[in-house]
Amino acid sequence: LERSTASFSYSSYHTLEEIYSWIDNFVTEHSDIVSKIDIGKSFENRSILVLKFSTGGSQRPAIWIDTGIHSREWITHATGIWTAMKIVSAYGKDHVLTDILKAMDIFIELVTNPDGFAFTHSMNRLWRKNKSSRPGIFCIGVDLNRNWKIGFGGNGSNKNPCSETYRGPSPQSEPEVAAIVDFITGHGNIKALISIHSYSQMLMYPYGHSLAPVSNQEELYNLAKDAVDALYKVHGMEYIFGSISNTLYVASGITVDWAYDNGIKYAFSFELRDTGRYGFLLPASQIIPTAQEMWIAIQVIMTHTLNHPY
Amino acid sequence: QMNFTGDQVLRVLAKDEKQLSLLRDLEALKPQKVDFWRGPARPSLPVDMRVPFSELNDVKAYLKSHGLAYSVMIKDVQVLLDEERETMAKSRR
Repeated sequence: LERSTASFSYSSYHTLEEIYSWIDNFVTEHSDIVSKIDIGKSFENRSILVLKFSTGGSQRPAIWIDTGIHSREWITHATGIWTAMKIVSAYGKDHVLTDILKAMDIFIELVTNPDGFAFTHSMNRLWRKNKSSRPGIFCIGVDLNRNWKIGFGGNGSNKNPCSETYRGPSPQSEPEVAAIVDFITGHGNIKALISIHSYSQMLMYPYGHSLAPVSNQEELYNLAKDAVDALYKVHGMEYIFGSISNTLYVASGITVDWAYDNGIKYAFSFELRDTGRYGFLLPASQIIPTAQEMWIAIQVIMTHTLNHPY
Repeated sequence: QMNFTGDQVLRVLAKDEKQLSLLRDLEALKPQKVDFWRGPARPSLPVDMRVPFSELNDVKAYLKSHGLAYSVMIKDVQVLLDEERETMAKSRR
């Protein structure tokens, strides 16, 4: 395993072990601004790790970013790692980011579904769910983005354990979801949540479980538009945007709906590249351009959050 | 490692809600066979689905018989997977 982040390739895909080793090196090398928090154990008892970026203070308003909740979406973990490195290298140089970190903390959970991700490397590259199993249930795994306690069991989730969108036996039944819920509710001051998926090039906000508009729909629409416009300027990639139920499909029990209904006004879900050539098998050569454009869009959302305290 | 030799990803452009529901029916007709990479959502969005080699003829016949236009987005999934693994190994070296 690499001895430092210097020789780590940010334009390649990596195994779970390599990512966890990178996290340890990264935190050691940037201990002035980054720390590692273990927020729980996955179903197969792997650590669930969160990176905290902070320049001081305590219980500061914060931004939460997660990648990899669907394990086959490898581009999301890879862009998350690049983003973490970008934050430490831009702090003190990029005034937008520096202003954000002077007032807020940033949390990044790079591997939200470690068991599923390990499985994509060992057995089934196209595995999406986690790896939970229960007596009497024939199929393995729950779709972690249908297991949240918001609209649980509604349209756009499946009660069939063999389905790719199986919601699980009950809300937050999955340790990977419960760990985030406990962390975010325990922290109590998360002001924006950004959940990164792939693919189809979209930037979406709640609700997914209902067609009803959220109370600050206009603000979220305009913010998403600004973010998508900024993203386009980087490499000319077109993203569509809007509420999940109006832009994509009705989906129940999802992360951003839970976040929104738990007081996080700025909750977004990205669907990264690609347009329809490689799908989940996006070549590693597209990791950095995808991360670069995503970073610009995330900065727009973070700056808005900073400038609109609540 | 599961092998996906011969599996294809088909991109289907459903014209209307009726055609979308025909695609949703496919999931029931072929449980745990057809893997929706982009599920049937709305007529303006494509549907991408991975079809195992063993089911290709059936599924293509089903699409044709219902007038569902499709293109082959990935001709052989395993070829891309092999390239991905080779790229990772090269980077590690």
